[in-house]
Amino acid sequence: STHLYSYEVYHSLEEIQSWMHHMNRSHSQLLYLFSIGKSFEERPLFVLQLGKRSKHLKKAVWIDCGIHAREWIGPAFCQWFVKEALQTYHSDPSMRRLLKQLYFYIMPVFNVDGYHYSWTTDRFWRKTRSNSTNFNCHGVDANRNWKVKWSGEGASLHPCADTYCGPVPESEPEVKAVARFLHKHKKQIKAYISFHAYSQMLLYPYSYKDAIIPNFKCVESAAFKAVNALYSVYGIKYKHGPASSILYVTSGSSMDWAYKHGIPYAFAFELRDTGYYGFLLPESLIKPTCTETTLAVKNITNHILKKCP
Amino acid sequence: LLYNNRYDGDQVIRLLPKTEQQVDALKSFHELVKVDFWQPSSILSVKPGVLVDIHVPRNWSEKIFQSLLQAGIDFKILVPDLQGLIEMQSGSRARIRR
Repeated sequence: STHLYSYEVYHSLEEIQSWMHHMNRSHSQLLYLFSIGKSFEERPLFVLQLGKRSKHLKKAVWIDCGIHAREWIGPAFCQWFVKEALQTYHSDPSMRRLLKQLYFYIMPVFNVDGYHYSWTTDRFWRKTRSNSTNFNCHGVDANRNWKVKWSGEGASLHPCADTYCGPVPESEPEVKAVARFLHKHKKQIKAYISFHAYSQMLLYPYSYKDAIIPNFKCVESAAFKAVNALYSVYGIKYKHGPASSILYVTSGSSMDWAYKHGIPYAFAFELRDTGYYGFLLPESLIKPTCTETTLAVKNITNHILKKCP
Repeated sequence: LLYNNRYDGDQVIRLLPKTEQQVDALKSFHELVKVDFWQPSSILSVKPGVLVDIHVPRNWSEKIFQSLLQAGIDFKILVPDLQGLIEMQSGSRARIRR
C-alpha cells in the first residue's frame, strides 16, 4: 500500500486523512491512528503512533508538521517519514531497532484548517482559522500560542497580524490538544521535533531568551551530527544552534514549551530551501529534501538514545 | 490557473536593511501597506542585518520599490512571477487532480 500513494506530490487534507486511515488498516503491527481532539472547524486532529507494539512503556519521539499552513513541505515530510519507516523496517537494521525501542508519535498536519485553506483559497495563509470576535480577521499563529513567554518579542496582540498570539495562551484547540497530549505523556516522550519551512536550519531552545540550555552539550552534539548527516546526502548545508542566536529572539514556540515542560530534547527544523522557491518548493525536490531529513531525524533519535542521559 | 490567478503579477523580493533608520522606514511603510512577510515572520522581527523576504502584490509593486529606493534599502527580486511559480510547484498530473 505504500507503493500506491505518491509521496513526491503535495496532497490535499482529505487525501492525507484517507492515507492515514488506509495505512492504519494495512500496517496494524507498526501503526496506530488516533485523534487527540478537534480543530476550530471541527476537523479531527490525527496522530500516528509508529513503532512495534509493546506491552511495556516505551520511550517516544513526538514529530509534528504543518503548524504553519503554507509550509507544505512539512506535511510532505511527515508522510515520507512514515512511509520510509514502514518500507525499511525489515531491510534497515537501524530503523528496525528504532521502531522496536521506541514509538514515534507523528502528527502529519497540525494546522488542519489552515492547511485546507491554503490548499483551496490562499496559498500563503499561515495561521489557524479561528474567528476573532471584534475584528473581521481570522486565525492565530499556532507557534505563538503556547504558554511560554507568550506575547513576547515578535508576537502581536492584534487579531489581523500574521503573528497574532491569540487572546490567551492555548486559545487554539489545536495547540491545546497537542499540549495536553505532550503533558500527559511527558515521562515517555524524550524528544520533540517540529517541522517548518523555509531557511535550512536545525534549531533548539531557547527562542525567547539569549541563554544556554542546561543540557546544551548533548543537544548541540545531536544537532551538529544531524546536520552533518543531512549534508552527507546531497551536500545541502543547514545552520544549527539556539533559535535566539541563529534567528532572533521571539516569543516562546512549541519547541520552547516542550522543553520547559520536561521534554529534554526539543528541536525545530526549517526545511528547504533558502528562498529561491521559499514556500513553493517544487514537487521534484520533495524526495531529496525528505531523504536527507529522514537521515537527520534518525541521527538525532539514535544520538539521544545512545549518548544522552 | 490555480487560485483563480489571484497572484498574477505578484512578486517576492529580498531586502537587507542595514541601519535602524532603514528598519524604521520599513516599519513606517508597513503601517500603510500590510505586505505578507515570508521571512522573518513579521515586521516586528525586522532588525538591521536581518534578511527580509516579502510578497509584493502587483498593485503595490511600484510604490514599494520607490519607497525602498528612497530609503536606500538594497533589494533584489527573488520570485519575478509568483503565479507562475505556484503553477510550477505541482507537476501537470497533480495540477489536473487538483
